[in-house]
Amino acid sequence: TVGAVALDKFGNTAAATSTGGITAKRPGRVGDSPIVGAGAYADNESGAVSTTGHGESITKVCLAREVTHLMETGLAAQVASETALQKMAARVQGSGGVVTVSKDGGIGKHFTTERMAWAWIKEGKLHYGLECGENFVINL
Amino acid sequence: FEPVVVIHGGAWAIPDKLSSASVDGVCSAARTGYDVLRRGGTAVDAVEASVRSMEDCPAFDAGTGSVLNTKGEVEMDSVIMDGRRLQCGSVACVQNIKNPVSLARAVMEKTDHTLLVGKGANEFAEEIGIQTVPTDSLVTDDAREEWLQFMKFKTTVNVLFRSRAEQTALPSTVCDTVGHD
Repeated sequence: TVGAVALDKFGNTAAATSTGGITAKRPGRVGDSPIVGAGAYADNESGAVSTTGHGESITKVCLAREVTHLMETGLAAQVASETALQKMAARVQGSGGVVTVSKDGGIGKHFTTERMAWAWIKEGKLHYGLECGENFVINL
Repeated sequence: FEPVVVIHGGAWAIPDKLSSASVDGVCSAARTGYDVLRRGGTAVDAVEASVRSMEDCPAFDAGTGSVLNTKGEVEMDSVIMDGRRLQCGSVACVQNIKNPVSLARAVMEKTDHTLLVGKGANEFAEEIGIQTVPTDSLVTDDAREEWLQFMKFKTTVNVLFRSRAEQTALPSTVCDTVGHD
């Protein structure tokens, strides 16, 4: 699964997610990715989120919408991302990851799997990583 | 507002042989999306461009590089959402489409619907002139190999654990290895 979120200079947010599913899945099985609120969500009044991981778990907790909801309550993008994934783990024992941008440009990325390739760019700096705790930076 | 783009390439037990390509792919996707934003493009333009770049990269399970279902077929899902007025579009179980995210955007912009699936989604693609590609062009050698390994694994599991109750009691580590999109 791949995904992206963005905030443009006009203050508009957007999110997108795309996937080929799970190896040897049942034909016709659909996970979270195309489900609005599960695989992705964007609202200028809170922010944008794209998710990845165990599709059925993500769908059950509406993970993307959960993150934006938490931002609506005042949580920062990073805290909202971590809190939503913790809730998913506690409620349905599912793992996954999210990338988030809040309406004011705050960035969140978190994962509860072994690895997640991620990258973000803001103010001409590219940040990226794969393992938990990594944050490499390149000036563009 | 200061433009921002944030990318992921999937959360799972990424094997070492895919780690460099995955990191390079997300960095490239971030640059692609950021270039769009720097040129004055919208957030929707940026996320579509970023996701297209990863759909075209065989290291990722989306577009080219998609995994195979039990029948050995490719079925892809995608969604896009515009935060301005909560407009959204998505497709599920589409086949033979190089960039499903662009088809999802067409659903958002050219129809009154939010989700089209399967044959109907492919017919919509044809209707609006989105070119189809041969399935083989979307399938990598790695995806074929993984599919073969999984089918062998599944056969072994079926033999070893004859009842469904026994299968659902498999260790979570096994489920984690095979159960992520």
